[in-house]
Amino acid sequence: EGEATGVMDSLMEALQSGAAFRRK
Amino acid sequence: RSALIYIQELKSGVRDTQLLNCLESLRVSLNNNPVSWVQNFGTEGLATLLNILKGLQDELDPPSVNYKIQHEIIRCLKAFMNNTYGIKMMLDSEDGILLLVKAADPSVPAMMIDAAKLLSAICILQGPENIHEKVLEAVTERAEQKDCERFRPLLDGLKVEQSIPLKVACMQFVNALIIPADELDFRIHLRSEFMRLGLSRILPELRKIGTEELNVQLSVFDEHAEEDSDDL
Repeated sequence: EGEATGVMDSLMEALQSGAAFRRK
Repeated sequence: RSALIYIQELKSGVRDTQLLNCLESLRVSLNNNPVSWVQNFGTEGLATLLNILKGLQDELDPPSVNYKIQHEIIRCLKAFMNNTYGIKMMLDSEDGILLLVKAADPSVPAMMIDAAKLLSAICILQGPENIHEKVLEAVTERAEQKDCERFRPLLDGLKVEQSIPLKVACMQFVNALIIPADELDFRIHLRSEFMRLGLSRILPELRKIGTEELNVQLSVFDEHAEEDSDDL
């Protein structure tokens, strides 16, 4: 249906690994 | 059960164990059905959940099942927000973020862990509007209601006697509140506000714990503090 799921799961994983905070 | 049946049951005024059972079942449905099911639950379902959460948070001298229900609603909100539609609906809701901030209460550690993780994820969302600032505003509004410093609940969640998972969730939220801020001056301001409130005394204790998950958040905090200090 073209709508991504698991968005929160991915964000939470990125937060936990620290990847979400790496400088772009 | 269809999304509509859940909305009807939630609106029927069920309480206590019956309400808890309904929410547990709803969470499974939100997690396991396609996004179209979540869309059917929609704004009405979300508003119903938020309304129940608000009522429970406002209850004076609540029974212990109250907190279990609140926590289950936080879990339902996470499941509802696990897609772009749900996130948008939640961000568009009038007081969704404020209710999540209220749920980040160190006297209910298990619920605070989930609420803080959800709020951290909201802080790092990429969007046209500054969502991070919305979270910060809600944290500030909550503190005004409670007449305390705005980061006090987070500092309380980091105290020695708290569990390690709560400390990790709080440290993650500290990072999520500081790092996405666009302006260097503002990041430095937020960091020093945390430090003045007691983080400077707590950090050495946290470093002694040495678990991997906590060390990740501490390294993130240190690295960004150092970079900002160099830039300054």
